[in-house]
Amino acid sequence: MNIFRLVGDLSHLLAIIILLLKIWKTRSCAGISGKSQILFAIVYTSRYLDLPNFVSMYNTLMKIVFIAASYATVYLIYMKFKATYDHNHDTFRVEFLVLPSFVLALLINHDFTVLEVLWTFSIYMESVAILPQLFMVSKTGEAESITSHYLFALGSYRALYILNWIYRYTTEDHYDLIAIVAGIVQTVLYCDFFYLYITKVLKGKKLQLPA
Amino acid sequence: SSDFDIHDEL
Repeated sequence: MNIFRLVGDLSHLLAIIILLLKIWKTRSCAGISGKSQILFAIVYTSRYLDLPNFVSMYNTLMKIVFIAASYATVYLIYMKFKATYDHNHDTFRVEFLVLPSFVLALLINHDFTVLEVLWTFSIYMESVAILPQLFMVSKTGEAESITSHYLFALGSYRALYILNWIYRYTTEDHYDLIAIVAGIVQTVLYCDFFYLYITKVLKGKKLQLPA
Repeated sequence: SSDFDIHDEL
């Protein structure tokens, strides 16, 4: 554990809490892509099937929180606050993300076993899982500030992991190419959003895309 | 090296 990884995990946790609180407090999931949230639930489920492999209390606890929170979010969007779900704007075709991620996981993995292929699939899937949400923001041309904070915290987490991987490579000689390449792709997808967040949201303006 | 036996990251 190093500072980049810890802050990255906390940023990830913060993102999940912001989203749950936003939906709970406003009793609405307007502006939130249910499709991205389903993809995240798939990501955590397929990645944390290795839960019986005990690493640490921290590791186990975080995995359980991520899985539980992702299902709770999907439940709030598709069941409890279904009436507020903006499905007309959530039209990204997720099969174009799920199928290629799965095929790539079958082709490029560390070990051709069920658990390892599913872990690899989750890494590829996570790198693009936010696309339906970003697509929704670009389609409506705007995002509420709280949604922007959520996206910023979620995007920062993988960027911090990149620093963690550099640190681990230099100090422990440890690296995992699959996670590194996918993590870079994931972070790059947020770049456009990061720019808008820093130039607009942090200056108190609403995140609004140029017409 | 890349030890994929146990993924210690989240």
